[in-house]
Amino acid sequence: ARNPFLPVQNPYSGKWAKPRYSLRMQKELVKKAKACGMVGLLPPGPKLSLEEIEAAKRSETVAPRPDKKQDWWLRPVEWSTEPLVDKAKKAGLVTMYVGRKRMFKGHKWERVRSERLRRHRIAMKGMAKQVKSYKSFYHRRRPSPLAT
Amino acid sequence: SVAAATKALKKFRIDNLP
Repeated sequence: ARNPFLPVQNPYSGKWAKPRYSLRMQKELVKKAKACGMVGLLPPGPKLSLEEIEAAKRSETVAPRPDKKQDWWLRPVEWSTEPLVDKAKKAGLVTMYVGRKRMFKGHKWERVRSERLRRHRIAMKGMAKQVKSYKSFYHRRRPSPLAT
Repeated sequence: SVAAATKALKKFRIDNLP
C-alpha cells in the first residue's frame, strides 16, 4: 500500500508531493498507537522507524481473528518503505545541502558573472578595430569630389 | 483515552488501506 507518511515523487514532472499526513499528525498518531498498543498497524515514517514497528509486532497481542468480520482493518498490510528522507542521513552528509547543485544560490549577478566577463573579454579583444570602424562610418560613405 | 486512540487508529487504517 502507498505509505501516507512519506512524500511521493511525480514520475512525469519530477516534483515532490507532501505526505498525506503532516509530521505533526504523524506524531499524534504514533502517540495514540503507543497508548493503545497498536504500533504495528502504522506504516514506517520519519516519526516511526522500521525497528520500532518490528519490535511492536513481536510483542503485540492484537491480531485479526479470522472469524470476526469487523476486524478487517487489523489485517496485515505491506506498506511501501522507500527511505526517501533517510538516504542522505545514511550517507553521513549534511542533510540541508543534499540534492542541491550548489550550496548557496547567490545573487543573479554573481551567477551570470563568469559568462559576462567572458563575453566582455571577447568584445574588448577587437574593440579598437570596432571603434575605428564606427568613427569612420560616414567618412567611408561621403562622396569624394575628386573621384572619377 | 485508549478507546479514543483505538478509534483514531481504526479511522487511519480505514482511510489508508488499499
